[in-house]
Amino acid sequence: LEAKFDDSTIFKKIIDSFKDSVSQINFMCSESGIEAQAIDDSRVLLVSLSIPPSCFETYRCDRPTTVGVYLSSLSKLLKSASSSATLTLYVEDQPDELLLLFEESKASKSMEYKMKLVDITADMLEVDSDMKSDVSVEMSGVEFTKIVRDLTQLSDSFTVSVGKDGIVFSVDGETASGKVLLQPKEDLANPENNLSISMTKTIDLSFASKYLLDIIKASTLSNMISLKFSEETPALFEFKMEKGGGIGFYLAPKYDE
Amino acid sequence: QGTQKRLDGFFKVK
Repeated sequence: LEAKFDDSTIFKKIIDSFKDSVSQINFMCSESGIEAQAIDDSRVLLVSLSIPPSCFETYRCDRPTTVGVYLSSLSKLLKSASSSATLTLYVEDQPDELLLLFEESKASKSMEYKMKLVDITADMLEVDSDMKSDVSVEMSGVEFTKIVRDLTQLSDSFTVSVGKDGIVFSVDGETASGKVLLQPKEDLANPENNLSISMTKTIDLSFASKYLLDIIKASTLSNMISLKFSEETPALFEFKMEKGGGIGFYLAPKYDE
Repeated sequence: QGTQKRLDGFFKVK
């Protein structure tokens, strides 16, 4: 594998967006890009990552390769990332290490790190990427992040309901409750403020607040978040990157007995 | 407030 990001902070943002959700991951590298899936220890949150060749300045992968890493180690190396540096990832055919090369052409500086790969035997879940949903919402990632930060302070459970009035985020804590209603809108001058809802059925689902706080760490990857809900499946929270690919979080709901 | 479901209840292991 030889894959070069023209801006090393892109890879840092990707890794930082899920390093607190899962501790280790297998990157599956092939000619169609880098893909990965990991499940958190409680088996409630699944991270699904896709970095297609379009995200790279140059991308070459001669044969499918699995690259297992501890995310805390990788994240330490990526502290060296800067927007003025490129980052090339190298993995040999018989991989036992990942080489990261940062190059700053203006500063005539290069940094090289080598990281030992780990053999990760995690089971993978079969996720249908065309999973049917009753409700799809596209909205500002900044707005979603603020709502999650504000409301999760009040309760361990966070409820999302979608009906004819719009989308309602609410919490009902021991000492306080809160509710935010958003209606669809189109802001032609600032499309990142758009909110669209398509719905075949109303939904009313609750999630554990702590996982939502992990999910919003990926909001640095995209202006928009796409939400998919259905009463029968986990919810999908997805941040799509400008150059293609992105990160999706599948989150199992909480049900009242 | 509710019982947390696990992903294994929804997705099959590959």
